[in-house]
Amino acid sequence: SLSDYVRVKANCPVLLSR
Amino acid sequence: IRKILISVAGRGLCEEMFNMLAEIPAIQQASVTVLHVVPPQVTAEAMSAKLEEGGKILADAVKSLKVDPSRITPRLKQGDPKNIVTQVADEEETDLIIMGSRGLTRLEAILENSVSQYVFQLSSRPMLLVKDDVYVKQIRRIMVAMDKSDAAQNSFELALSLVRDMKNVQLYLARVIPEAKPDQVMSNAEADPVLAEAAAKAKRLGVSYRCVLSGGKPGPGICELAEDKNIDLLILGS
Repeated sequence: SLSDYVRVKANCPVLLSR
Repeated sequence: IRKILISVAGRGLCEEMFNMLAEIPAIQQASVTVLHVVPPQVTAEAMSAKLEEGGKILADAVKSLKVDPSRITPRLKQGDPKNIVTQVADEEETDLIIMGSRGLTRLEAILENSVSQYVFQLSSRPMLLVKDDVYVKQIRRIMVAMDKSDAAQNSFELALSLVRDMKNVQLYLARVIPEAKPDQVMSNAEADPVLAEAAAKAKRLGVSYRCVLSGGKPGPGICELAEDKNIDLLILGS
């Protein structure tokens, strides 16, 4: 999923809202 | 965000991240639980040593957080970290979990028994993940990933609630359209209906914003935009 990809690959801290 | 849980491992990254967030007036009012979990050990001596080390990690974390000490509750627990973090977050009805992550792929995460991967899947609470290899910076540019979903709308609301009281912060409203090629759409960001609606709301609240639009696969597209714009915090719904 998008959040799976982004939390692994993003180059900055990631805040996942729910 | 009233209750924050910071899971600390001794590297100081999550504490640093919290201190950047603490510049947000809304966050200053939050109560903070600092949690360190000691996993099961084979011998009593090893356990005793780990507990002692854990106590020190907690004490250092408490000292380094830029928040009124009366708002901090340190907790040292024994057990499997992935279960304990989820359990404490539920017990305390945490609004935000801040924890480190090694940036493993899904398969690597499963093979390596990744704590953040497990908490991400089992908990429905917002999480702020700080990867081992990212540089934690002062928060000046926040990007929120937009599409038509309710999840994106929620993350936009969260982003607005954070930036509303902040000075010198720019909110980037980002969208990646799967059917489009990046160079076809990049100059038309303001005209995109999803971004335009969000922009109108940001404008009404007096939030300084920019719209950015790209095309292609959403995951790589969002990451690329975040890197291009030198984003300090990326918010997305999940």
